[in-house]
Amino acid sequence: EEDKEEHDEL
Amino acid sequence: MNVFRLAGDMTHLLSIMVLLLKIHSMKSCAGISLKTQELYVLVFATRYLDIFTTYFSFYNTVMKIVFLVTSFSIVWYMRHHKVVRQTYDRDQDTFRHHLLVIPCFLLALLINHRFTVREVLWTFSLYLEAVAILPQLVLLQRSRNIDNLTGNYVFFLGAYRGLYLFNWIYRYMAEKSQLRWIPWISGLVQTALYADFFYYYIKSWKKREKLQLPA
Repeated sequence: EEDKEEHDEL
Repeated sequence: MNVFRLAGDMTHLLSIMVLLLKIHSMKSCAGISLKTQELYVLVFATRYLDIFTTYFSFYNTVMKIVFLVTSFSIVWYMRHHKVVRQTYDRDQDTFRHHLLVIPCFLLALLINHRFTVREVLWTFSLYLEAVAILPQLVLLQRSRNIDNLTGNYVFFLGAYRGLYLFNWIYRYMAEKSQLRWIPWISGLVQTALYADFFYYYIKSWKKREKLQLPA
């Protein structure tokens, strides 16, 4: 989940 | 997604559209640094590797594809299109961009969120993006004639990361997101590099004069 937040930006 | 993030993405998209407009309509890439464009290809290729492995949203996937395809095609036009490539300021665009890649990679190996291939490459892309504009800024400083599309391209590109700073502040305050020093500091450095350009861009816009950067 933590990774998801980090990587949802462009 | 908050309004700053959306505005940032749209400004980024707009900057690329302005550059493509210049290439397509004027058949010219005068004043555009191929070195910077090549660095962006590397930035997007290393950052968006997860396009095949992780699904975030339709928006996210489409935007990643757009950034990858457009960055590759801009480099293709500048290198191979028979008319466009003749307008490239080869002699002025002499920044040794390879020298930016290795330190950014070493830094990503040393300072990252997690020591995995994906995370190191992601971090590398953030560090490299922060400095990728340098060859372009040097070229602008050497150019006597900066046309409107080129000036606007660089302005929107700088505005994009500036808006992301607000997005991060918003996410931290309102969405209680975690501390994310790596993108924040890289983004701050990236935006700061534009400070001088912004100053002269706004000044020329107010006076309705042609943009020119002091040497």
